[in-house]
Amino acid sequence: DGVATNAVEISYVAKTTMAEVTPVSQPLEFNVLIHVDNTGASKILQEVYLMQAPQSANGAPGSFVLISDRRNLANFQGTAMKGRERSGRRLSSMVLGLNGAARTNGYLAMSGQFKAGNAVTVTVGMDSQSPLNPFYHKYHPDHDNLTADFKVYQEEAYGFSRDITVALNADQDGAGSKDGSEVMKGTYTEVIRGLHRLPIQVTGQVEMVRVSTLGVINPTT
Amino acid sequence: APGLWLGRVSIGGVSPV
Repeated sequence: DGVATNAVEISYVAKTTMAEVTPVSQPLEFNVLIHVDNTGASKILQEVYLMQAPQSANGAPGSFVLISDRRNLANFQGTAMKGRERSGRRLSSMVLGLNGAARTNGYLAMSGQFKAGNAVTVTVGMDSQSPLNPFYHKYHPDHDNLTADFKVYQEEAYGFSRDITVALNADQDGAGSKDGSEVMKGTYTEVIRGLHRLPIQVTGQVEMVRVSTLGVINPTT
Repeated sequence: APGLWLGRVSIGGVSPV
């Protein structure tokens, strides 16, 4: 009667148990932002603005500040001129998809000490319903986290978590005078859980450059 | 050292394949 059913027997199932990292054909490059405060605590940042406090009553220029919480931006002024307007300078990291307090703060605390021979780590979650989830498509019926009649929530995008590690090489000696102080080389590792039967491991080289010496983030004044 | 560190990552390996 014109109805065809799927009679194909599944005879092949991927059985890889390969947990070893193999080389990629083309390297993938992206930024990562880490702030180390005066107590040695590290934070991974989604974005950060270099801003300046207003000048004081006696005319002395305001001090420079690092802002990752956008609610603080109104207390400061930009450091560069865009036409007649002052504008902040912004650096951003790869997408973290932060939620809740981490999203308003603009950072997540990392574990570990940021120094040669040590590693800093953090676990970042990506919700199934996050608007930044790459598996979520608002207008695709199969990936919109809604049932076929668009009425009821049904998880269709993958939620996943990422264990991020920045391990700094014990030996930071190099040809450059800034090696080990203003430039730190190391290994970046990410373990992604929730997408594959096995955790997906991603590794690469990272070069960290100290772009600001400010040991405080989000000062209120 | 305290401050803001901007890192450039270059991913060269992945598993499983």
